[in-house]
Amino acid sequence: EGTDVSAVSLDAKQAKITVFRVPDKPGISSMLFTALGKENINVDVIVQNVSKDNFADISFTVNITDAEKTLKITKELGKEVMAENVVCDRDIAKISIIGIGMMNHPGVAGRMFHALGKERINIEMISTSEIKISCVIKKSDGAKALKTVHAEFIES
Amino acid sequence: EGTDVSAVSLDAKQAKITVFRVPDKPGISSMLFTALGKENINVDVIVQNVSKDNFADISFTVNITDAEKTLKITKELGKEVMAENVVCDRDIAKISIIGIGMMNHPGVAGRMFHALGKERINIEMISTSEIKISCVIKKSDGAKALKTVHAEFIES
Ligand SMILES: C[C@@H](O)[C@H](N)C(=O)O
Ligand SMILES: C[C@@H](O)[C@H](N)C(=O)O
Repeated sequence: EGTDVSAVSLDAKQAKITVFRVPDKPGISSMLFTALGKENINVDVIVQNVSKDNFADISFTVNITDAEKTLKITKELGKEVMAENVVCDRDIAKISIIGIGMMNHPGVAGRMFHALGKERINIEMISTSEIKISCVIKKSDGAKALKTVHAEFIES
Repeated sequence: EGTDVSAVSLDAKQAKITVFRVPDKPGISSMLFTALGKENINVDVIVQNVSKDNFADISFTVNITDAEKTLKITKELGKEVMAENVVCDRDIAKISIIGIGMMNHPGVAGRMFHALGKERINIEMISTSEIKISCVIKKSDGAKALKTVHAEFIES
């Protein structure tokens, strides 16, 4: 069928941090992630969507063992940039499909989202590159997500 | 210096589409991207951040030559899911750094964002995977972004 998805993976050991309503102007992301880098915090997914009324939300995931330290640091950074709020959500899992040239196959993303949607799994965050589509979902949906996405791409 | 960034790339031939305020419930992303797939539209980056008050915004990029057709289709889909609005922005470029195991190097993201921020380049969207960090910026910032990020990672 020409799909190039070679692997499906689930990471249930992450936590997500969201910095709500930071000013959408140059230098903000730099300040945030330079500071996290200095604290040696490994950041996995970073997601920022387009801003509305000049404010943006920035979310990122870290290993759950770093969640507490990361939240503490990010709250302080959030104050400096006058973010509205900084929250941490440990109740997540990240389901990903990995493949070559996936983004040149229209419909691959749709198939992944369909596999999740038909099991009533809510997609909380989406981040992509040519070789990987990752969705953040509720932790308790992790096993079901792995099963349905694996069935869609690997077993068919 | 141990950085694993092997390439910097600029794509100035993309347009971004944002579907504002879709219900954050299972099946919505599936419906949107399955339909786009059926129309053979190649989607590159997809970004969705966490929702607020049960609504989420979904943005994605396509080749600028597909922008008009994509906007038309997405507007119709947007009506079906009762999105608040669907907009297309052709005034973008996507700057990316590519490398191996980047996400295990705290600070790589910060360095990229710093390279952009110090040139007063505003980051409109962020999407990442272990091997790629992509930022959507204004098209007119493209050349400057390539120069500064290249200087940060390839020339140093
Ligand atoms: C929101 C944040 O990404 C900001 N636009 C920046 O460039 O740093
Ligand atoms: C917003 C959209 O991603 C929705 N949460 C879904 O699962 O389809």
